Amino acid sequence: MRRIAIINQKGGVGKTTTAVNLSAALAEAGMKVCLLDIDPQAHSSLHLGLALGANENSIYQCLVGEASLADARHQIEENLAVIPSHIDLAAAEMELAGEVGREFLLRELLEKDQEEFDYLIIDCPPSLGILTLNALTTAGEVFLPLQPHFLALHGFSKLLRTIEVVSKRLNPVLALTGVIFCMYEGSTKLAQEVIGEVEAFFENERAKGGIWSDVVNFETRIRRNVRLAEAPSYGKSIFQYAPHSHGAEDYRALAIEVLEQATLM
Amino acid sequence: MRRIAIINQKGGVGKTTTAVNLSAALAEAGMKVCLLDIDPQAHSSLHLGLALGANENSIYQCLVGEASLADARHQIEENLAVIPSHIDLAAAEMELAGEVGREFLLRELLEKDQEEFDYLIIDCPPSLGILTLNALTTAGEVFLPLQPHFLALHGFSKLLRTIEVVSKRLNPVLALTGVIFCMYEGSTKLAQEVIGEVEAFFENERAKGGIWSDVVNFETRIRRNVRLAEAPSYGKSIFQYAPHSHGAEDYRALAIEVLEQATLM
Ligand SMILES: Nc1ncnc2c1ncn2[C@@H]1O[C@H](COP(=O)(O)OP(=O)(O)OP(=O)(O)O)[C@@H](O)[C@H]1O
Ligand SMILES: Nc1ncnc2c1ncn2[C@@H]1O[C@H](COP(=O)(O)OP(=O)(O)OP(=O)(O)O)[C@@H](O)[C@H]1O
Ligand SMILES: [Mg+2]
Ligand SMILES: [Mg+2]
Repeated sequence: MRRIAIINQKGGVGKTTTAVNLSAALAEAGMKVCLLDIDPQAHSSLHLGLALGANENSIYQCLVGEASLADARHQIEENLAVIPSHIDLAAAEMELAGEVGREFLLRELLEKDQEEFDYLIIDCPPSLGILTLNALTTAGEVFLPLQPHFLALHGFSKLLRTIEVVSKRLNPVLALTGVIFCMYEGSTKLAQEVIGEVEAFFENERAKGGIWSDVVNFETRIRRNVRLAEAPSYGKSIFQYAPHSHGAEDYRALAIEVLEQATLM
Repeated sequence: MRRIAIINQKGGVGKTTTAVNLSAALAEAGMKVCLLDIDPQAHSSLHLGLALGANENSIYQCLVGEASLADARHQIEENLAVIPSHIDLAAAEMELAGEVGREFLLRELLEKDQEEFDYLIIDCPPSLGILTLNALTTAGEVFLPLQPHFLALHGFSKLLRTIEVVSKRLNPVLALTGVIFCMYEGSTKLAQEVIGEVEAFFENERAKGGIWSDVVNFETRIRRNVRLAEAPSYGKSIFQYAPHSHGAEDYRALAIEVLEQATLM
C-alpha cells in the first residue's frame, strides 16, 4: 500500500482539492483507495458530503483511543473509502500535548487496521503541528501541492526542512516523491517564474545527488477551474460533478502519472 | 485611531493582500497608517520587502518584552509604517502559553506607544490561536476578507462565534464592521451564490436587530488580478508595482468606502 501525505502549511493552495480528486481518480482507475482527513476543518469530509452527526466516529475518536480506523471509515464508492474528520479534532493538539509518543498514534492505528488498500491518501491541515506530524510518521511518501505564487513559495524551504527532520528522527522511510502545481494559470508570467524556480532547485539537487534527487515534479498542471471550487458544494468529487471539465481532465492525468510512478518504485 | 484586525482562519483568502494594499491605499489618501504583522509567516513584511536581519526587532521581541513597538517599527513611505513579523513568532504560541493575561500583551504594548496614527491595520495568521487573540483584544474593529468559494464559507460561523466570544469576555468594544469579497471572479455562478448567502445572512441580522446589524458588506469586490500576486515578489504594494491595474483600482475603491464609513462612526 502506498501511503501518501498531502501537506503544505500555506493555506488555500489546493491540498483538499488534490486529496479528494486524486483519491477519486485513482479509485476510478480501479485502485482501492482510503482517503483519511486529519484536518480539523474537515474539508475533505465535507467535500464528499460527509458531515458527521453527534454520535458518529471521526479520526478524533480514533486518535484519543475511543475507536478503530474501521469504526470511523465510510465506504463512499466501490473503490473509495473515507475516514472523516471533525472540528473536535482542533482540541486534540492540546489534549495530546502530554501523551508520550503522540506523534505515532496514527501509525499505531494503521498497524492494527485489517483492511487492505492500494492507496492511503492523507489530507493535512495548513500547519506543521501534531496532526501533520502524525500523518508524516504514518506515510511513506509526501506530495506537495504548490500554488505557483510568490507568497506560496516563501514557506517551501521550511516545508522541506520539516520533511527532512521527520525522516531523520521519526520515520526513516519518509520521502518527498511528488510536487503538484495547483491553481495553474498558464498565461501568467508569475506561474512560469515560480515553476521555473522550483524545477531549477530540484534539477540542481539531482545534479549533486542531494536528498531531494528522487522528487518528481509531475508534468500535469492542475489548471484553475471553477468547477473544482463548485464540486464541494454538491458533496461530490469532480468526476461525479463535472466529469468533462478541465478539473476532471487534469486530476485524471495526474492519477495516470502517479500510477506510472508506482511501476518505477 | 481606528484599530482594525484582518482575520480569517481559512488560509489563502486574501488577508495579507488586503492588509498591505488597504494600508497603502489609506496612506496614499493621506492617512497616517501603521501596518502590524502578527503572522509568523511574516508575509505582510515580505510583501513590502522587509526581510529582517538577525539582530533586528520584530513583533516577536515586542511580545516577549524585549522591545517596544517603536523599536520594531519601520517607516516605509511618508504615511505608512510597518511593524514586521518573523518566523521566530511561531514559537511564541508555546512560549506564551503559561503567561497570565497573555491575550493582552499586544494591547499593553499599544497603550505605551507614543506615536499617533489614523489607522492601525493588523494582518493575522490563518488560525484562531493566541496571536489572533492578541489582535482581537487590541483592535476595535474586525474586517473579514472572504473568498467567495464554498469551502471558504464553511468556517464563517466559527469565525463569527470567536469574535462574539472575544467581545463578550475580553474586549467589549470589538465589533465586526466590514466584510470584503476577495479573489472575485464575477462571471462565476459560485461567486454570486456565496455572496448572496452572506448578504442574506446579514440582511436577516439587520431585520431582527441581531448583534451583526452594523456589519458593512463593502460594495467593492477585489477582483482576481495576477498583478496582486506579482507585487509581493518585488517587495511593493500594488500602487508602487502596477498603479493602473484592476488590483490597484479595487483597493483604492475599498479605501474610499472605508474612509466614508469612518464619517458615520
Ligand atoms: N484548481 C483549482 N481551480 C479553482 N479553484 C480551486 C482549485 N483548487 C482548489 N480550488 C479552490 O480554492 C480554495 C482552496 O483550495 P483547498 O481548500 O483545496 O486548499 P487547501 O490547501 O486544502 O486549504 P486549507 O489550507 O484551508 O486546507 C477552495 O475553495 C477550492 O475549492
Ligand atoms: N485578488 C487577487 N487576485 C489574484 N491573486 C491574489 C489576490 N489576492 C491574493 N492573491 C494571491 O493569492 C495568494 C493568497 O493570498 P494571501 O496570501 O493574501 O492570503 P492570506 O489569507 O493572507 O493567506 P494566509 O492564510 O497564508 O495568511 C497569494 O499568493 C496572493 O498573492
Ligand atoms: Mg484543506
Ligand atoms: Mg497572510
